[in-house]
Amino acid sequence: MGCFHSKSPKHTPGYEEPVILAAETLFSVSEVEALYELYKKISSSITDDGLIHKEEFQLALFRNRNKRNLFADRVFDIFDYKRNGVIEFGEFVRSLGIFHPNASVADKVSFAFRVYDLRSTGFIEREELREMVLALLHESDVVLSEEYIEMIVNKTFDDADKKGDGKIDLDEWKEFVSQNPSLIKNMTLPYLKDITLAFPSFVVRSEVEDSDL
Amino acid sequence: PFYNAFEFISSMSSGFDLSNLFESG
Repeated sequence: MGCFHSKSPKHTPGYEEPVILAAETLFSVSEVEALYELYKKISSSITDDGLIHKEEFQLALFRNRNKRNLFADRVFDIFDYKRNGVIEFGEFVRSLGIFHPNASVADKVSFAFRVYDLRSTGFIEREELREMVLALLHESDVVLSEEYIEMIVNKTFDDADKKGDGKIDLDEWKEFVSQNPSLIKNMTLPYLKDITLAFPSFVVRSEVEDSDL
Repeated sequence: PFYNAFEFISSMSSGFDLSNLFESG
């Protein structure tokens, strides 16, 4: 029986090597390491178990752990692609990669579709769209009449549901976004262009030089 | 006024604006 001593520092559960994550995303190794510092900060904000729970995600977004928000819930669930109720580091980096300014538009369009496809049926249905508008009104304290809500939901469906079957599929969504590119503007985070410059407090000494890769 | 429900949502929902994650730093 041998005795194994790891020289690696203790990492959070679900930790993945920055070299691997950098190879799979648009981030450099040092940027992944900077994201790890951010990840550790968020994941230890309430429960210090090294995993991002939904309350911690909400706290980071809203400075309020109890603020429920339909869209934050959807984004959390999509980041948590392993569906184990927490965002692991690899999920965090790969998902944020879609928000990189240089990430493909197709990935951004697909991600936005999944946010709006509330019940994961593969379609955005009229009732889901109405539900999202109502949730947003509740969030913003804006008051709109029932008639106005019906009008914008119907108008949107008239424009997007080209097949006229009462639901918007991914192809219809892609077409609709191509005509309304502002719909995915929140799918790009300029911060990610060079996170090590934007957030010098996150920069740590890289164990692997990017130039070595 | 908005005539596009998705534009209304994407423009106004703070839950779909992840830039705040970085303010944590």
